[in-house]
Amino acid sequence: SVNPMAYEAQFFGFTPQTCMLRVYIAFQDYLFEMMLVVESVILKKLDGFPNAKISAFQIRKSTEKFLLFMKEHFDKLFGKMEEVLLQLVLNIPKNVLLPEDKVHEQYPYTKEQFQALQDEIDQLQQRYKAEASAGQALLAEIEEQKTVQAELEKILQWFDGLENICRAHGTSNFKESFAFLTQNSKKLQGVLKDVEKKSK
Amino acid sequence: APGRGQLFAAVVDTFLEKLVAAGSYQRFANCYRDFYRLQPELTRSIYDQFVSQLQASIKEEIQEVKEEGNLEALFNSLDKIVEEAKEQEEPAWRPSGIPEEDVRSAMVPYLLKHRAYLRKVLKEKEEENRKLAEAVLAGRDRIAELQRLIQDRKQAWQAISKEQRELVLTFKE
Amino acid sequence: FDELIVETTTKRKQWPKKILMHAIQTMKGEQE
Repeated sequence: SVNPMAYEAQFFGFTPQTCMLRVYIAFQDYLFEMMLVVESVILKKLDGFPNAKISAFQIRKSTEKFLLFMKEHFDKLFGKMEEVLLQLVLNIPKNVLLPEDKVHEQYPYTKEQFQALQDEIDQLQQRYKAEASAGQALLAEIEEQKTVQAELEKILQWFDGLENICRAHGTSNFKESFAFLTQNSKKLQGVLKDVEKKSK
Repeated sequence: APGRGQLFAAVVDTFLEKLVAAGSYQRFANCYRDFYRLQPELTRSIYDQFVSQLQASIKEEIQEVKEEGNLEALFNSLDKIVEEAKEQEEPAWRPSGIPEEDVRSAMVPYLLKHRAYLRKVLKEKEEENRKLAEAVLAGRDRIAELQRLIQDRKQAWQAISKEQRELVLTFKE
Repeated sequence: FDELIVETTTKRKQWPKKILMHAIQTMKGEQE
């Protein structure tokens, strides 16, 4: 099974294996290119020695022989290098957490805990909305109370005004003065009757 | 311990050394034996050029890969991250492969902040409403008081009406 | 496969921040 080294890819922005593959292919290309250059240089030099009796085919054989040998060692050495680099350089140790994932260390919330947190937030929001509308209602009542109080105070002032008028005209207590008036008028009636009787 | 950058360079250098050691001049001369017999010095210089060119190309390639992948900086920052985690024994968290789950923890700190904010404003609102409720109750008492006062005054006036009627009656008589 | 790994892990690295930005905007909106 391939270890995709996803966490390393998250950090490096590429998969370590790809990086190594890219290096391997580049190195291998260089090796082949260099061999071709070596071969072409030798063939060119041989042009200067027509009696040397060394054919291009022979040179090609030599090139392949040397290249085969180099390739074997190259693959073996590269395998070792890749192993070391993937283990010690292009890898993220198991105990290491990348900075962008720190939050998972600080808040290892389970699904249930997360849901509970969201529920609590929803509930707080509902309660806040309820409080806010309750607050509106209270404010509305306070406004209404101001009007009502003003009306009631106006009525009380009206009564005060009434009583002040009375006081201003010498009758501070109506009850008594009516009673007094009634009494007086009864007396007057009595006197009136006497007068009428006497006058008859 | 050497940083990742040094390790990387050391490993590549070792690879190169061993590769060159494997492809030794003896081996090279042995493969091109006829040409070597004909021109040993030339063979040597061709081999030397081959080796130095191969090393130069490989070093250049490595440099290119480092620049392209910004490896130097990444190695240094990874060294730091690893250094910071050296106390950490347990295997650290890794993506679960379920994005919804993984993004959840990323939300938590902000949800906690949001919850704290909501708790704060709710508390303030409740306190505010408590005061308002007190004011409303006080207002209701005040209104009740005023209504009672008015009631008293009204009754007092209405109480007069009995005497007033008597008086009117006497006038009528 | 390689591209898939790189694409997925890039999202793992970048998207929580993006999602958070929107989530925070939403929360701020709610708060306002």
